[in-house]
Amino acid sequence: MSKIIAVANQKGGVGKTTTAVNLACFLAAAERKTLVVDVDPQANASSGLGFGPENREKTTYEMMIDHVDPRDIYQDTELDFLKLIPSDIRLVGAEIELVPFENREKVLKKSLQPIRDDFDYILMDCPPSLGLLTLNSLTAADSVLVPIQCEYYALEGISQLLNTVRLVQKHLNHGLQIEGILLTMFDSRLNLSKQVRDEALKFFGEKLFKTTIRRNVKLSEAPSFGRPIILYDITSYGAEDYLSLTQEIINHEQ
Amino acid sequence: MSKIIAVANQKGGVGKTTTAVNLACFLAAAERKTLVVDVDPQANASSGLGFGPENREKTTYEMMIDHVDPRDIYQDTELDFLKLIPSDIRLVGAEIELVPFENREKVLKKSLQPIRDDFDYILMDCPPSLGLLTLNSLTAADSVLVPIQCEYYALEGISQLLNTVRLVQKHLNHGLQIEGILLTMFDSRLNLSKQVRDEALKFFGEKLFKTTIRRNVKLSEAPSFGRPIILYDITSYGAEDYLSLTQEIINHEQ
Ligand SMILES: Nc1ncnc2c1ncn2[C@@H]1O[C@H](COP(=O)(O)OP(=O)(O)OP(=O)(O)O)[C@@H](O)[C@H]1O
Ligand SMILES: Nc1ncnc2c1ncn2[C@@H]1O[C@H](COP(=O)(O)OP(=O)(O)OP(=O)(O)O)[C@@H](O)[C@H]1O
Ligand SMILES: [Mg+2]
Ligand SMILES: [Mg+2]
Repeated sequence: MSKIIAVANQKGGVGKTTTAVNLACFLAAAERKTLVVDVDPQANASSGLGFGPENREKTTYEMMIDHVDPRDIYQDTELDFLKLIPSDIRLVGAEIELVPFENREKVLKKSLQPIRDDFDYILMDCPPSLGLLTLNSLTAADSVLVPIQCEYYALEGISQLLNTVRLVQKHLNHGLQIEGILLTMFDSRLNLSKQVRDEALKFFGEKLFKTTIRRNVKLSEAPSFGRPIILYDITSYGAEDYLSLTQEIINHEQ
Repeated sequence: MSKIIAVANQKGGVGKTTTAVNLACFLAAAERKTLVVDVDPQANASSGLGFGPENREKTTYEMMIDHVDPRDIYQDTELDFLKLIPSDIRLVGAEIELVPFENREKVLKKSLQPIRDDFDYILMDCPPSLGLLTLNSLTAADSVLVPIQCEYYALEGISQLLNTVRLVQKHLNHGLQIEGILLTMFDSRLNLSKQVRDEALKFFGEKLFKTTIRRNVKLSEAPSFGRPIILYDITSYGAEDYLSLTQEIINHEQ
């Protein structure tokens, strides 16, 4: 049983990378074989897992554009059950280089095909856009996990994202499901946070994860040490919330 | 005297739109003829100024792809000296449609040429990527204003952005300057904010604006009413900080 999840939202700074990295680490802690594929040229997921520019010799770029076998690319991380395919700035060029490819939206799906059954979960961290890299991820995925910051602009962009998901379902990937909508950076002292939560509940109902990720400075400190929250501060609210999200995802397995 | 400023940073959610909208409004309040060009398909600057999907008949897309005269596109706003060229989701297609254009990076520069002298300031709100829309903005601009959130990932992406700026200066726009680096969402209670500020001061020195934008919930509430901070809550820290930034920009005029 292997599940490929795209973590996507074209709105910037909503917690895509923080979610991809920390969910992957708790899945690995629960002994699920997990792979993170960094599909963002900013390579934040790579550095969030401790892989600086010196550790990114072979990346998502080589896998997609040069058709290098992913088994020759993914690297071990500090967690036993977690591997990473890093990214780097060369991936910026891929958005343009993919344009003349035949089936340009299916390149990533083809790349991941050979390793699909080596893992229980493959999580793709997407860039903040609806361009070819995100389209490739949505086409390769079984489901999409959508983080939404508890802010007005983040809520506004959702209909654009859901339209894109519907187009992908219709033309590129009939089986694409919505894994869930995740509220992030929730601050219980702010009315805005509560308003966005109420709107999201009305709009998404069951599709909204029961877990809400609270705003927690430990989550934004951890990347500066190249460590996920499970290794940086397991006692924090951030760790508690991402563990609870992981339990929800694992419960979907049945 | 007319100045075209690109507000850009490929890192998502760092305060590009909040800066473009609120700086433009205070410039207009200081009776500078100001135009906001929304170059982001998310159209957050458009909605932050009160222009919902129903008010975006002609947009940046028509100006760039169909070569419609910008005088037939820009609209009046609630502020006398402020106009807006809105955006909408069709602009997502422009990233791919521009690829075969001759001089594909200079399309926006050509579009804005006829109206350049109608304004004292033209501010372009860029999407969170280094793709063709941002390259077009950097090529059309006299200077680039770079908002940086007081977080680790935001600081990490700066070298990628500065490399891109150098490439644009070398090949596309020799005159491109750096207007300044702006720290946003600063929270004086957090060590992380202070650390990022110290790093930024060391790294950028003079290029760092003296003004730091503090985290202020009023700034994130205002867009849900379609109003900039000057109309939503002039007494807030957010308004105070963006006024102070405006004074710094106006002092650069001499
Ligand atoms: N729950 C949280 N509490 C506090 N800070 C958070 C939280 N989640 C994320 N952050 C911080 O907020 C910033 C944005 O988060 P992140 O980079 O994960 O978003 P993103 O959607 O991946 O951004 P991009 O659109 O640039 O890819 C980061 O600096 C991160 O450390
Ligand atoms: N100083 C501030 N204090 C509090 N909230 C802020 C501040 N500046 C911006 N915000 C909020 O943070 C979120 C991100 O800001 P904004 O949308 O302006 O960033 P952006 O860089 O334009 O994002 P994108 O990369 O998606 O274009 C928004 O919800 C905004 O309302
Ligand atoms: Mg990210
Ligand atoms: Mg924006």
